[in-house]
Amino acid sequence: SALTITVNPMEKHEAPGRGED
Amino acid sequence: FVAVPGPCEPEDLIDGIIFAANYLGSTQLLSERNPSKNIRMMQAQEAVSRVKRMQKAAKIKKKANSEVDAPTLTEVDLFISTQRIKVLNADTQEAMLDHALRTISYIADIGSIVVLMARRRMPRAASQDCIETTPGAPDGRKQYKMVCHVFESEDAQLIAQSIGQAFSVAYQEFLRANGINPEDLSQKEYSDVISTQEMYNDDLVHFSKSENCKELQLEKHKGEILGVVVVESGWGSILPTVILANMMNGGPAARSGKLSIGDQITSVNGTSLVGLPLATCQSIIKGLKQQTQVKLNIVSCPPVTTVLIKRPDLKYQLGFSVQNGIICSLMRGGIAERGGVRVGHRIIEINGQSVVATAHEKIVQALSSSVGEIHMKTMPAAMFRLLTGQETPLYI
Repeated sequence: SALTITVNPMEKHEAPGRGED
Repeated sequence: FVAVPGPCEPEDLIDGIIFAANYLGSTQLLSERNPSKNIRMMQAQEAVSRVKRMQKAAKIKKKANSEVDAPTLTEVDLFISTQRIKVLNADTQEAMLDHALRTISYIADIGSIVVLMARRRMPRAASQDCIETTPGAPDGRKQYKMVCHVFESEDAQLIAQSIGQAFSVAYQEFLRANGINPEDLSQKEYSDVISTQEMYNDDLVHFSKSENCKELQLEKHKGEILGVVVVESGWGSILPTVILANMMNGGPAARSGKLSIGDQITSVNGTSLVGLPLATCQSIIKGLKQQTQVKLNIVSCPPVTTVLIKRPDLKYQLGFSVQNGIICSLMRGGIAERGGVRVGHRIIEINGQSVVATAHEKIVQALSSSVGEIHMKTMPAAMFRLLTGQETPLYI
């Protein structure tokens, strides 16, 4: 079956390294 | 709401919806910041095969321990909203995982499998623990840690589509909060504006010139304070560290004659201040009281920051907000950030005109009606208050 990817458009506005544990 | 295609009602996504799934496991990957779609596909496949291997190993172990009936899957409720994604244990309703939606990098679905990719937090000091370079990676490109959660569900596709829809609803809210009407502007169009905007790199050029970076030795008496006021350089600045905002008359800093207001202090007696919160930098400086020699690394900077925003048309919002002449928010990756706008700075000049005594409404009017090249001069608001005598300096 096909693999589908949906990217979060917020990603490009996030500072590098910002995320959560 | 602007119609966002997807299986859910946008209103329902704000409150949150729940899907039943089986949690198969989690793994970690290193990734560059904005990988291509192909790389993301490989990452998702790698995560699935790792988790499946872990599942297999667990099954074998369980068989060996003759716990044949013990389940190898955890039944979970996947809670999806425009704010967060939570994984709750279906029996106990205890939260096993909880991620803010903005920290989710992407979602993948393949057959009955869903893969959730979340960025891991990196300490501000960018410690080696969370940021690594892969040996042999081109120009030592930075790699960030991602945590990948793998689930199995009959509704895998529906789950992925719902999360995708939550991404879109949340993103439109974000654009609206930054003054961009999503109806007026397709994402593609805004990306085009961003790509025509040159990165304002005077800062970078300035910091990279060795003549601007100095190591200073300051003499002081034991028990004497350094006699400085420091302020934050402001979110969005290329070098996140403190700025010298004032010096005490006759104090060790002023006596040395080597420092100027506006200088950015990068380290004190070998301790780096870069990326540290203001209070921590202040306590490091206070800790120098008993010293007689202080070694400072600084970057000489003018007290005023120059900003250049290129706005081709009025329909493109500037991407920052101003309150009483002070920049209070900034859209990450927007044209203002690229132009050198810093949070917490006071606008001193717009297109050569001083605005220090200008009413808020007039400043907003001047900014909202400007197109083409917008030149501004700004300085940290706290520094402005000290320089204009509105605030009494508390020297440390």
